[in-house]
Amino acid sequence: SIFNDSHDEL
Amino acid sequence: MNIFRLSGDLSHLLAVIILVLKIWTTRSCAGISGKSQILFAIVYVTRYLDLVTTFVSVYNTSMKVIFIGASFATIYLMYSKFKATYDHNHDSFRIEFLLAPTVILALLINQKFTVLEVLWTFSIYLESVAILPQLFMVSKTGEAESITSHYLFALGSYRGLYLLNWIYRYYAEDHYELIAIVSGIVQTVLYCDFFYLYITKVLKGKKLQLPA
Repeated sequence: SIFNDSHDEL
Repeated sequence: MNIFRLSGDLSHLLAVIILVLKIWTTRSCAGISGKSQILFAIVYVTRYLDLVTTFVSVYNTSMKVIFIGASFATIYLMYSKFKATYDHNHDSFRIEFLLAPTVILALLINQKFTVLEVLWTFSIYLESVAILPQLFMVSKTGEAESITSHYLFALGSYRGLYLLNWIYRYYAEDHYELIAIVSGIVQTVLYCDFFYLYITKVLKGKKLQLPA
């Protein structure tokens, strides 16, 4: 979702 | 993780390694913009603050540590160890013209108004334009060494590959982050002119030289 809390990319 | 994301990360990793090795082995940082390197260090530190709050994976943590480490190593080599070879006069881009707008934009357009989220957003905005002092330096001197061109190509490709990753994730996982996508497009577009020169000149064995 757009409001994903954890940014899992670098 | 998908093939585009992995290729993007490896391209990014290759870029930072090329840069450190180039400076180390030639004992010179001629042609490299220290200002871009300072901006990248700010990008990594403000984005990877979540190293201390969130654990994603060993892969994720290792890459973040490597990017921060390589970035500080580059700055140390440029501003201390091989300081004498640093080309100040051609590195005259004013970074406050990039820092001020990206800080303001991050305060205005973010997903959540928390310290970590605003800093993450700022790092995304800043990264998209952080290469400008380097491109400005190349345009000022009118040329770049081939190893510097390889560095720029790997660094520019990384966000381009991330664009493919975001398209894939949108369809496969219904996941998207608008801030990262728009900034990634801006970032990739800034390299287009360079990509063109790289493909038409450097890959054909010629030096990257701008038309007079």
